[in-house]
Amino acid sequence: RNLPEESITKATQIIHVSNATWHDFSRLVDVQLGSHVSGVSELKRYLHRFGYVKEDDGGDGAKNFSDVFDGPLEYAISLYQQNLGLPITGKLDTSTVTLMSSPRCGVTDTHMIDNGFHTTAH
Amino acid sequence: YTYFDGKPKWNRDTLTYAFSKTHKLEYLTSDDVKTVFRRAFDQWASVIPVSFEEVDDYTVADLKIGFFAGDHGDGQPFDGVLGTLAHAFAPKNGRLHLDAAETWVVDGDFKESDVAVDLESVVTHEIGHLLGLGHSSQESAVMYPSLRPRTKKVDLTVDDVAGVLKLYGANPNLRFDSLTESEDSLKNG
Repeated sequence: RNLPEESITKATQIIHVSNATWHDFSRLVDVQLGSHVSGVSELKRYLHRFGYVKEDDGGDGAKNFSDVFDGPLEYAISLYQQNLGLPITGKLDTSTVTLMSSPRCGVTDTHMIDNGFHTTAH
Repeated sequence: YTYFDGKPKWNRDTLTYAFSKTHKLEYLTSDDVKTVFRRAFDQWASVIPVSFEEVDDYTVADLKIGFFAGDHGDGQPFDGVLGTLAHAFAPKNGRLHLDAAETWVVDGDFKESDVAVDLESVVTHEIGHLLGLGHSSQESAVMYPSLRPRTKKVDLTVDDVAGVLKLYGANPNLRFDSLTESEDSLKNG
């Protein structure tokens, strides 16, 4: 049965939004320190959004981050891995990239970074 | 478990909550949403000496709940399907916002959509923020920041309970059998 034209248009519109706002970082798996790869800037924007990359770590002091996998990004990734219970490698391994691509709470993780966090007594 | 800077908390044993009458979903009835929130609030109330009371007047409620889309004026715009699902503010702000663009599910039926998100899991997490808890590093914890689509995570774990007990003390009626059976539940701990 042919759907009415209007509803098809609307569905297409929603999907497009999701692609624009939550990038699929899988292209960045195993990108090495020092390399210049398109899309790294989006990763820096994601990590900035949740408190891991400070603005001036983007290399040119403004919110337009560079596509260079630099030292501050490596450090930010290791902090992210520590906070989210992943193996701390500083690398864009598959588990880290998969988690970064997962939906999450909008509250930043800064309270996990600045205060340190309590360990749970088992 | 972690806390927000300064470990803010509520100093009252009853907190009121209300739902925005304008910022709501069309495809879920308000009863469905209220039932989910009641279950989530009851979970936290079973652990700490704080009770939660629904009121009708959104403007005077301690905890204000609404579904918002895109930029909704609090400096933390939502971003459409998946991505950021919701956010809540530390005590004593009391606001809890959910992204209206998500495909929210209240009955655990994820078959309809591969981007379905379980409302009760996200609500239980955001109430933790309202009480003053930050994010946890333990993936099994309700307060872990990430939630995969089509998954349900509503049972408080040892980590969640330990963090909130430290802030508010224990509910005198705390019954261990009300906690999760998972291997890291407080009861098993």
